[in-house]
Amino acid sequence: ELHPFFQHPMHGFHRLFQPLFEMTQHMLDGGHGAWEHPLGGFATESRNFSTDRMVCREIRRNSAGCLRMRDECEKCREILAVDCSQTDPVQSQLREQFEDALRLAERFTRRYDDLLSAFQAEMLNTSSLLDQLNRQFGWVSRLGNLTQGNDGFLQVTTVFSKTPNLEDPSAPADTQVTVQLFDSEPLSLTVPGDISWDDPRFMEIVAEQALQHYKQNNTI
Amino acid sequence: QGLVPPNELKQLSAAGSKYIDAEVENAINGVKQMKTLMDKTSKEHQAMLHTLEETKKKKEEAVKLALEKEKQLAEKQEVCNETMLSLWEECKPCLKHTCMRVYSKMCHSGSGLVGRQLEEFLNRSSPFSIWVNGERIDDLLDREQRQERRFEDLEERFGLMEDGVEDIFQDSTQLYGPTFPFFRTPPFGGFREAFVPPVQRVHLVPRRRLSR
Repeated sequence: ELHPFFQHPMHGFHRLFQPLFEMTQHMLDGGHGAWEHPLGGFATESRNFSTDRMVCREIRRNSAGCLRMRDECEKCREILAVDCSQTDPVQSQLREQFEDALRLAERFTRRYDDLLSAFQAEMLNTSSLLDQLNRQFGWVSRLGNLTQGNDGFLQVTTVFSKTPNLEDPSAPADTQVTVQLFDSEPLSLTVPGDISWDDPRFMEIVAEQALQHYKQNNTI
Repeated sequence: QGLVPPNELKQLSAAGSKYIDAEVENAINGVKQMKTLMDKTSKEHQAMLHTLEETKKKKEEAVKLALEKEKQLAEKQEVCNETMLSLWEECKPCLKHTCMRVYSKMCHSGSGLVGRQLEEFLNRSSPFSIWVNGERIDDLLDREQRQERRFEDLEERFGLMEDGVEDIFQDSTQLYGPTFPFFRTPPFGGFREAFVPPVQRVHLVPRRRLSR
């Protein structure tokens, strides 16, 4: 289901490609080899459930798959060996051309699959990288509709000294600051008591904490 | 107790906002990085589409040729008809038995239906299918359909990723202008000019993408 992505691109780009990658991997691992040596493969203990399931589905869907088992029947093998060229020499030439065209088509089909897989793998990497960047910076896109006040995006409403620590009365009491960042609800933050409010580091700590809080709430 | 007089609160707000502005600027650069990465990926995607198209064309030509040759062979096969037909009559029951044995061993249900389908299929088929490895053509056509679905699926997801990044980017560009006037001046003006045409910069109307 891809549609929810339209509403919430923040949900993750990687999630777009990961299931597809797993599905293809599963298909390539399980599906292909099974038909190549059907009976040989079925006889061994190494058969696995997903391979069996793929082959069962394939037989149910298309009976032509059973033609692959022709090597198991002597009379079927003999059909392959029928040589009509004695009665019509053009036929062997035609058959050769047919086989060549088939081989070529199969080669390009494999090439097409490889290209799709390479693209898919690249998308998996890119989406992962995009998610990483989005987690780090995507929050800024939520600010588009905000208007900045005269004093900027961060408003300090109160600065209070907290109750001194009774266990260590000599230690300076921490400071409690209430701020409003962007359009968020007022936020109460604590700054260590040894940093005075007129120290430039004070507001750096407050702003950093407020922004961390905002990012956590606005990035999925 | 209140530590800071109200008139000082404004100064604290301004100092904090300065820090926030720098972080916003950094994040806008980060979003620009996302956009650049997506643009690069889109170019690679275009090149990939071109290669895929070429490969598909070659594949289709080869399939077409194979089908033509198969048809010509089918027209010629009459000469061998008698031998092949008698062998085919003996091949069919063995093929059915083998296939059903394998199916019953591996699959939990559906033997009855598969048996009937197979019987019909074998009665409809000719020994020629075996003689020319007919299932290889069936396989090719089958794989073509699967590839088509896989391609469409990938394309849809790629489009969503492109749109997602575009949305984030466009939403971020709304911050330019009155809100962040300092982005007009270097060093930030530099990067903005790289992707906002001068006319747009005046109006600053965000471009909304069209839904795919």
